[in-house]
Amino acid sequence: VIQLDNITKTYIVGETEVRALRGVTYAIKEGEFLAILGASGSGKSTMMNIIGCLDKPTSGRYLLDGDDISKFDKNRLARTRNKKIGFVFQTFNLLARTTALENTELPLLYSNVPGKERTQRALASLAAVGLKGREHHKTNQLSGGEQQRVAIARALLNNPSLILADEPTGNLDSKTSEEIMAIFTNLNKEKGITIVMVTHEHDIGAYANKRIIMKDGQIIKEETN
Amino acid sequence: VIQLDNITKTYIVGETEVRALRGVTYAIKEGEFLAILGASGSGKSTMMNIIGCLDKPTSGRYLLDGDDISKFDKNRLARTRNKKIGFVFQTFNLLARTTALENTELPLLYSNVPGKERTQRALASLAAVGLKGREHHKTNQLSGGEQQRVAIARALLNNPSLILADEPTGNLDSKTSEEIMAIFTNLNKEKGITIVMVTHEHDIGAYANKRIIMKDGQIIKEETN
Ligand SMILES: Nc1ncnc2c1ncn2[C@@H]1O[C@H](COP(=O)(O)OP(=O)(O)OP(=O)(O)O)[C@@H](O)[C@H]1O
Ligand SMILES: Nc1ncnc2c1ncn2[C@@H]1O[C@H](COP(=O)(O)OP(=O)(O)OP(=O)(O)O)[C@@H](O)[C@H]1O
Ligand SMILES: [Mg+2]
Ligand SMILES: [Mg+2]
Repeated sequence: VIQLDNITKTYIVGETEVRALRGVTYAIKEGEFLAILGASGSGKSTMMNIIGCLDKPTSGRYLLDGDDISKFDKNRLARTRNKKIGFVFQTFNLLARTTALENTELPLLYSNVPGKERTQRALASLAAVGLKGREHHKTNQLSGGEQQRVAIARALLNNPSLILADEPTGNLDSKTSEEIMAIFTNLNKEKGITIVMVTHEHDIGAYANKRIIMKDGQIIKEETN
Repeated sequence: VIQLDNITKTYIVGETEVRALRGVTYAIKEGEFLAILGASGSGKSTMMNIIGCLDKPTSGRYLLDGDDISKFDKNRLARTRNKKIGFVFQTFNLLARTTALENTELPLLYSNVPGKERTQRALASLAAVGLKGREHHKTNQLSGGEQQRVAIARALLNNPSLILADEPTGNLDSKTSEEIMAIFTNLNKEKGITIVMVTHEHDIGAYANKRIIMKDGQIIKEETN
C-alpha cells in the first residue's frame, strides 16, 4: 500500500544543507504493523510526514495505493489525507483554546456526518483511550499524557485505513501505553488497518510485527517477528 | 531544600472539581537525585509546577530553602526561579520562530552576563547535549528529540542549584537518553545539584538514587537505591 522509491529529503538552513533522508527505498504492505526506531534526528518524522502526504520528497517517488502522490494537486492531497490517514503527531498539534472533545471531532467537522453522530463517535474515541471525564478540558487543562491521548483519539475518529503514529506513547506510563498498544493491535488484527509507528522504546516496538531501524536518513536494518 | 506540607491542588473545570494533588507531604534534601513515576494524570507535572514556583497550591505549605513561597510577591518569585531553578518542561515550551541558540540563551538575556559570554555558554550547553550543528535551526526546523534537548540545554544554562526535569527523555532514543542521564548524574555527583525528574520509564528512573510513585494525586510508595 506504501511504496517509497529512493526517497531523499534535503533541507536548506542558511548556508547549510541538511540531508534528512538519503535514499529510502521500502514497501509497506496492506495490513502490516511496522515500527520505526532510530536515533534522535535520524529522519523518522521526516519519513512519516512524506508517507502522510504532509510533505513532498526532494527526489524519489512515493506511491500510496499505487498512485504517485507527487502528481496530486493540493486539494486531492488533502482529500486523500482526510479520507485514508489518521496521524498522531510527535508534538500532538492540538488546538490550544479548544476542548478535548472539539479537538477529537475535528476530522469530521466538514464531512457529511451529522453533528450528533460526530459527537457520539468522538466521545467513544476519547473513552477508548481512557479520557472519560476529560472531554471538556481545554488543551492547557490536560496533562501531557492526556494531550497525547487526545491526539490518538482524533487520529482514530475517521476509521482511517492507515494509521501513522509518531511516538504515540512518549508521555505515557507503562499501563496506559499497554492500553494504547492493545487498541492498535486490535485495529490491526481485527480490521486489517495498516499501522506505521515511530517509537524509541523497544518494548513498544515489540508490538509491531516488523521493525526497521533508521540511521542518518537511511534504513539500516529490518527485523521481523 | 524542598519541603512540601500537605499540599493540595484543585482545579475547577465548568461544574467539576479536579483534585490533582490530594495532600502531598514530602521532603527533598539538597544534593538528592529523585525520580517521580506514576500513571498519566496522577499529578506529577502539577507537583513539579508547584516545586518550580510556577503555580501555588490550593492549600498546604511549600518551603524552598526554608522560605515559605506563598509569602513571596510575583517579582521575588520570578527572581528565585531565574536564580535557583532550571526547568525542563514536558512540552518543551520553546519560542516558535526562534533558533536553538536564542532559545538556549534566554535565561541569561536580562542578566549582567555580557552577550559574548552568554553566547559561548549557550553554544557549550548545546554541544553538551549533542546539538552542535543545530544552533541556528529554528524550533520548527528541529526534530522532536532535538527540541527536547534544546529545552534541556536552556535549563542547564544558568548553573541552577535545582533542576526540575519533566519527562526529559520522552522523545529520545536509548543512546541519546543515556547521554542526557550521564550529564544529570555528573551534575548531581560532581556539583551536588539537586535533581527532581519525572519519568515514565523505569530504566531512566534507575539513574536516580530515590524514586517515588504517585497515584491519584498522592505519593503511594518510595524506593531508595
Ligand atoms: N489547568 C488545569 N485545569 C484542570 N485540570 C487540570 C489542569 N492541569 C492538569 N489538570 C488535571 O489534573 C490531573 C493531573 O495533571 P498532571 O499534569 O499533574 O498529570 P501528570 O501526572 O503530569 O500526567 P502525565 O504523565 O500525563 O503528564 C490530570 O488529570 C489533568 O487533567
Ligand atoms: N524543517 C526543517 N528544516 C531543517 N532541518 C530540519 C527540518 N526538519 C527536520 N530537520 C532536521 O532533519 C533531521 C531529521 O529530522 P526528523 O524530525 O526526521 O528526525 P527524527 O528521527 O524524527 O528525530 P526525533 O527522534 O528526535 O524525533 C534532524 O537532524 C533535524 O534537525
Ligand atoms: Mg521525530
Ligand atoms: Mg505530566
